[in-house]
Amino acid sequence: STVVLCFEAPREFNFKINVGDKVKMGQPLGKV
Amino acid sequence: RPENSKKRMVKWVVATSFTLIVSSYLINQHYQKIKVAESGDVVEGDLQDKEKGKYRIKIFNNNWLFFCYSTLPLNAISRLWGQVNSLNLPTWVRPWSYKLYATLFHANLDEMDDPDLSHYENLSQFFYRTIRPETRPIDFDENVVVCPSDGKVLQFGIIDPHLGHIEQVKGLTYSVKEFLGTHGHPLLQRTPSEEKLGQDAKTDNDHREFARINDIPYSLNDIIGHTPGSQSEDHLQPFDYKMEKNQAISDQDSSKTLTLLSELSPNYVKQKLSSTDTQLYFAVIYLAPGDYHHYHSPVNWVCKLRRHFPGELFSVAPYFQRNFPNLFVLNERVALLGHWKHGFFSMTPVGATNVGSIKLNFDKELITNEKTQRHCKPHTCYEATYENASKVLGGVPLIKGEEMGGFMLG
Repeated sequence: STVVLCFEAPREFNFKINVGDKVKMGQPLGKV
Repeated sequence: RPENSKKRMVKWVVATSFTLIVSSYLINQHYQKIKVAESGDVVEGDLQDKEKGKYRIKIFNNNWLFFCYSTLPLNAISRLWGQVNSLNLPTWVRPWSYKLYATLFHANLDEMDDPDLSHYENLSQFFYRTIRPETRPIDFDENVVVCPSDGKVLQFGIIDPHLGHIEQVKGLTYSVKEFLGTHGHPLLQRTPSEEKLGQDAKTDNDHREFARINDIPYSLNDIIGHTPGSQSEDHLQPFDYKMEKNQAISDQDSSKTLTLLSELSPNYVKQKLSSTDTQLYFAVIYLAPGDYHHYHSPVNWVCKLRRHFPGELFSVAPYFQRNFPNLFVLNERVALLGHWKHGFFSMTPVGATNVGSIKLNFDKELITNEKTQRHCKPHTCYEATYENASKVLGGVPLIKGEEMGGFMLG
């Protein structure tokens, strides 16, 4: 299964993940 | 000996003709599908809405392997998988079978809320197990978007508002409009015929109701139509949804609503957005069979409506995502649309063969991978609005880290 997020955010938003990372629910995905 | 050869001849003729009939039926089915998707004509012919022709889904331009794979009755297989795994196991078998499953799929048994494996009556219950909250610390910084679930990051990035594409995996892209719903650009403008479609569909499934999507102030059309950040007044109009829905959803947690009130009320966001320059971002997270299969709210946001796309249940494993174009647009999925304090926000769980059931805690009416779904028209979505959830916010208020639902077997 897959979850896709699609959202609007200021240009200052930066992702804190990399492709292939194993992530846990609740950990930062990105920050404005 | 002549009789034997005659018998053998008859056998060959019957086997060959049976094979030809079955394969021609399957090929015909697929050409029908492609024709419906491209022309917009509904096979039953009761809705002649040419507008739908804007769907241009190239279902298969792969090799024979995927063609044959696509002929499998995956929805039925998924339902059967769910039913088999809902059979209660004898108590003495449960620990062994779940440990075997955990070993095979690298599931972590140390985080479970209820560590006693014999308490899980069947594999479906074990699969939908809950974990101890302290094992998933939430970053509550209001400017941080957190991961909605466990899993592996397949892709993330910025969506070019002019192209409106999400890059699925390395180079495979598909349109956000197809993914979140277009049925004739409802998010851009709704033509009278689409209104009619909405009403017709409503009469078909009167427990499904349509609302006018383009009333969402932060809807995709304002983003796709022009560069995010240059917000025009008109898309911040008050809502005038026609239909109330999901009576069962009420303002259960007024304190929750209050916490969101200051941040997410349309007026607040209007002031905030008028001063900021925004873009559209996306992230794709794949949940492996051993992962914790509940999803949580990644931010404080208001979910205003959901679009349920009945569809196929192809596997969404990375291998299939790499080789199967448009997989996400074909698969069953539930797009949840709304807004957070920086604008539009959506979260879309996409089903797969083993996990055809997509659950929402705040919407008991949503049932996916349903047997009766077969009457659903291909490439159609069914919308429900949540305006009744909170009178002030016009949707379901969701707090960061709050469990929203999950994927269940079958």
